[in-house]
Order: sequence, then C-alpha cells, then structure tokens
Amino acid sequence: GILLKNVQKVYKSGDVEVQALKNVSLTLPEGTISVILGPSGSGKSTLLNVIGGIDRANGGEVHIFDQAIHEFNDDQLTEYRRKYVGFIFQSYNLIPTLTVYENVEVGAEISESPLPIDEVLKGVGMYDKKDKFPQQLSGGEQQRVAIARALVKNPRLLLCDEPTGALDEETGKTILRLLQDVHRQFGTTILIITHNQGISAMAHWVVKMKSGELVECAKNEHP
Amino acid sequence: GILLKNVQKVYKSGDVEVQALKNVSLTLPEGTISVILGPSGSGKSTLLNVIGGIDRANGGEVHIFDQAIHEFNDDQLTEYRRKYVGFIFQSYNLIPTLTVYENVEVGAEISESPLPIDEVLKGVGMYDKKDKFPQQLSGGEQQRVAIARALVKNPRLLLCDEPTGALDEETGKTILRLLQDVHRQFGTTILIITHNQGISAMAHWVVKMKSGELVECAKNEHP
Ligand SMILES: Nc1ncnc2c1ncn2[C@@H]1O[C@H](COP(=O)(O)OP(=O)(O)OP(=O)(O)O)[C@@H](O)[C@H]1O
Ligand SMILES: Nc1ncnc2c1ncn2[C@@H]1O[C@H](COP(=O)(O)OP(=O)(O)OP(=O)(O)O)[C@@H](O)[C@H]1O
Ligand SMILES: [Mg+2]
Ligand SMILES: [Mg+2]
Repeated sequence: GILLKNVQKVYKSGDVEVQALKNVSLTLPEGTISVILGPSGSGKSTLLNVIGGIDRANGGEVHIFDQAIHEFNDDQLTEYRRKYVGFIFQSYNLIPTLTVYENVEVGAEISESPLPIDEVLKGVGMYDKKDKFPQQLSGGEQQRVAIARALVKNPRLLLCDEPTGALDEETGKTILRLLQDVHRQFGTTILIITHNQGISAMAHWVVKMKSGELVECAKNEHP
Repeated sequence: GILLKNVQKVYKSGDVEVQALKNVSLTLPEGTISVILGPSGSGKSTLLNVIGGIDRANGGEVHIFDQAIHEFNDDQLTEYRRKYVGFIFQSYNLIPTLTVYENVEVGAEISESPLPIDEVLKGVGMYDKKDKFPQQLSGGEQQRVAIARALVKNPRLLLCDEPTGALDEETGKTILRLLQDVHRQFGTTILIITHNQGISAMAHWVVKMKSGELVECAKNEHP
C-alpha cells in the first residue's frame, strides 16, 4: 500500500523557508479509501503531490506498492506516475487547446487498461459538452472533466485534491458514487483531500494534517 | 439596488449555442446579503458576471444602483466596475508577477475609500505570507488573497463566486464573519454564489438557478 517514514518537505524562496511537511509518517493499506483533512495551508496538497511522485520529499522514505519512489530519478518518477497514478488536481490543469473529449482521451492513452471514454464522460455528466474547450466551461464543468480524465485512466492509485470543491451537493454526490463504483469494481486505492462531509463519511481511513504535521491516521469509526 | 428584466445570455461557438441565462428577472434591495444557489452549469457565474459588468447580456435590462448598465459601452462598463464593484472570482485570477501584498494593493488603488491593506490581510490570515507569489501558495491561500483584494476595495457591490470553495470549515467561517462585518460596517450589497450551508443560512435573500432560469428569489425564512 502506502508507506511514508519521516518525510520532510521544505519550500525555499530566497532565504525564506516553508516547512510544508514535518516528519510525516503514514501507513495506508492498498485498496482502501482514505480522506485527508486539515486547515488551509496545512500540507495536504503537498502530501498528495509527494505520494503521486509529482513532487520530491527532501527527507525520509516514500514507498508506494513496494516501490521506493524517494530514490527515483526524474525518468523513473515519470514512469511511476504513468503506470500507477491518476491525479485530480486542485486547479484542474486542463489543456486549453484540447476539447473536453481530447483532454479525457489523454488519460486513456497513457493507460494499459482504460475505461471507455464516452462512459466516463456520461458518468460525470459532461458527454453533451465533449466538443467544448475548457474556457467555455463553468468551474464545476472543468472540475468534472479533470475527474473524468483521472477515472478513465483506471489507475491503481487515484489521488483526488478537493474533487468536489466547485460542485453543488447533488453533483458532488454523483462524483462520490462514481469513486465508490471504481473502488468496488477495481479495488483502486483512493486518497481524497476534501472538506466535504459526505466523502469523509464514506472513507475507511481518516488522515488529519495540521501545520505540516500528521496529527492523526485512524480507521473511520462510521464508514 | 439590483434590477434585472428579461435578461438573456447566449454563448455561441461555431453553430453551437448555449443559453446560459434564459429570461432572468430579479430584484434585490441595496444593502442586503443574497446567496445564489443552483447546480453546476446552471448559470450562476454568468449571472454574477452580467451584474458585475464583466459580461454583457444579449437581451433584457440590467439596472444596478439606478444605472442602466446594459446600455453602457466598454469604457462606461470599465468605469462602472472600477467605481462600484468588488469581485471574488471562482478561479481567483491573481496576478502571478505580483506578491500577495501587491495583488491586494491593486484592489486598494482603484478605490476611493479603501480599507487598510495590512488589516485585511490579517483578517484573512495571509499577513505572514504577504511577500509570497501566487504559485507559492496553497489553493485556499490563493482564494484568501482573492478575497482580500476585493474586500480592501470596500466596494458598494461585492460579488463573490464561491469564496470558500477551497477552504476548510474553520477558515470558511472566518471569511463568513469578515463578510458580515463589512456588511454591518458599510452597508455593502453582497451577492454570494456558494454551496456552503453556513453562508446560505446567514443570507437575507435566496436566489435559485436551474438550467439558465431563475426558479426562485425569496426572502430567507431563517436568517
Ligand atoms: N465562455 C463560455 N462559452 C461557452 N459556454 C459557456 C461559457 N461560459 C459558460 N458557458 C456555459 O454556460 C452555462 C452556465 O455557465 P456558468 O459558468 O454560469 O455556470 P455555473 O452555475 O457558475 O456553474 P458552476 O457551479 O459549475 O460554476 C454552462 O452550460 C456553461 O457550459
Ligand atoms: N511552490 C511552493 N513554494 C513555496 N511554498 C509553498 C509552495 N506550495 C505550497 N507552499 C506552502 O506550503 C504549505 C502547505 O501547502 P499545501 O498546498 O500543501 O496546503 P493545503 O493543505 O493543500 O492547503 P489548501 O487547503 O489551502 O489547499 C503552505 O504554507 C504553502 O504556503
Ligand atoms: Mg491544497
Ligand atoms: Mg460557476
């Protein structure tokens, strides 16, 4: 599953240092759904980025599915991400020159066992807008395309940074059900940063961050 | 206050037409706090953009503080926005080459009666990071800078597009209290698009959108 030991992450700009992750140790079993909670600026996105191989820790160990990714060079990290990781970014990161369909297709092309693109688009309610471009979409529509792109890849590890932040309650519930379906069908390991109570309620594990520190990692009493 | 009559807004791309606003009529008194609710893609941001003079309606009338802004040319709209409107964008729209402090200062410079920049930065909890750049901030930190920039302008009309979307519950409540303080102190007219129950509860008026139509505009029974 996921194993972090004494992970440090420091951001330096000039002589200012931000300790984004301070001595974080964490164990999460494969095939579970975990939520990551904590105040704004507490290190949640940084933690997810390190687990997803998008960012490197400055210290400590990061083992994902028995791979010691803290020792990987750039090419190895790129291969690790391609092979294992689906990422839903807090700021979507859609490609402005590609349509909705093409943005999701990118997720399918780098996968060894992708889901059907049309199916996933229908699942997030964006099939009717598949030929539109990101700047022609509402905030929540852009978020749903980012979700579709990660889902279609059908990754072993799905990392979701506030996947329902821009969505109303009903649409948020639809996305929640999609994540649960994927988990049930494929045994996907899912990590979700969220402020959404509904998502927290369905998680198997709850991880709490505060000022760069892990303050709790506990089984969810009320899943 | 705010008066809309039979407002239409159509987005065209090629031969595809999206009716983002269909015959929207709306009256909201000056000096009140209103929430705009509705599913993703229902037209909330478009409505706010038309009220704020950021986008033009294709049909109907838009009267804000007795100004017929649907008749304004570009220069007049720019002056209207400068004079009356503070906007918190759904995607923040911070200037990447300016620091946090400088981004907020932009809001102060175009105002006739700005609030003290340091005070507002402390209010949103971003004073310690005032010399950082947007790409060095977490999602919620960027959102708080966008909020500060609008607040410091001390506008007569404050338009907030999902101002707490990226914030945890505690920080969201802080922002809520700030908005209420501003309203109490200055009689600011505030429109807030949100999925946040706490904000909805404190509004005087509730506006509901569905598929581009206004389906309800009612006094809030439980403010
Ligand atoms: N620039 C644009 N070009 C074409 N269509 C657009 C554009 N902006 C918005 N739309 C469409 O207009 C409709 C309303 O969009 P709007 O952004 O107002 O929705 P919203 O209620 O704010 O949604 P959300 O809650 O997802 O932010 C949507 O169907 C959207 O796809
Ligand atoms: N590229 C960067 N350069 C410098 N500092 C950074 C950078 N990215 C993040 N930080 C800082 O690291 C800390 C943790 O940021 P992170 O994005 O992990 O927080 P978060 O918990 O995801 O917050 P939010 O809920 O607001 O998204 C914050 O104090 C932030 O200012
Ligand atoms: Mg974050
Ligand atoms: Mg919107």
